[in-house]
Amino acid sequence: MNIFRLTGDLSHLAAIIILLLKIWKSRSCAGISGKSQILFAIVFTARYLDLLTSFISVYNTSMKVIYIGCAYATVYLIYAKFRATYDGNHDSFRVEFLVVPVGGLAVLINHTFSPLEILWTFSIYLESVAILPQLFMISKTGEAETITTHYLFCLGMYRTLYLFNWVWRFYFEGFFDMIAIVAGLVQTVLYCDFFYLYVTKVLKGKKLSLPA
Amino acid sequence: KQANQTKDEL
Repeated sequence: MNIFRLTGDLSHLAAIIILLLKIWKSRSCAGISGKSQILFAIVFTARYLDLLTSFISVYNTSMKVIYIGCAYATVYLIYAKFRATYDGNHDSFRVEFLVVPVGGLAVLINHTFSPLEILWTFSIYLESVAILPQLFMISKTGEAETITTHYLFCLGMYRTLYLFNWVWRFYFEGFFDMIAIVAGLVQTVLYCDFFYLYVTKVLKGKKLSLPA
Repeated sequence: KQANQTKDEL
């Protein structure tokens, strides 16, 4: 555990909690892509099946349980409790265009050809693109609430900090995982455009709105 | 083993 890894995890946790609180307090999931949230629930489920097979640490287990629990709670709030506020018309990204190729890639490129390992790889690949429905929704409506941009910033920072963590682990432990690194780079690159808008607009007190 | 070491990450 190094500082990048820890702050990455905390950033991820912050993102998840910001989103839950935003929906809960405003009693509305307007502007939030339910499809992205379903993909994240799938990501956590596929990756953390090792909860049932191996114990790493109290920290590891509790974070996994919190992530999975919050992911399903978010999906429940969007598709059940506050369904009336869900903006399905603007959430029109075709997720099968992500899930099918990513599933194929996980079967083809993995560390070990075993069910758990393929599911882990699938979750790594899927996570890297799971935010696309949300970004697509923002580009379609041309704007995002400020609280939604804070959520996206924390979520983007999490994988960016993991990249630093992997550089650290490579230098100090000689450890690297090419699958995680490449997927993590892809994931971070997808946020670059958003990071730019966040710094130039939201941090200067303006609402994030895209030119028509 | 390389693959297992990443599993301590989230």
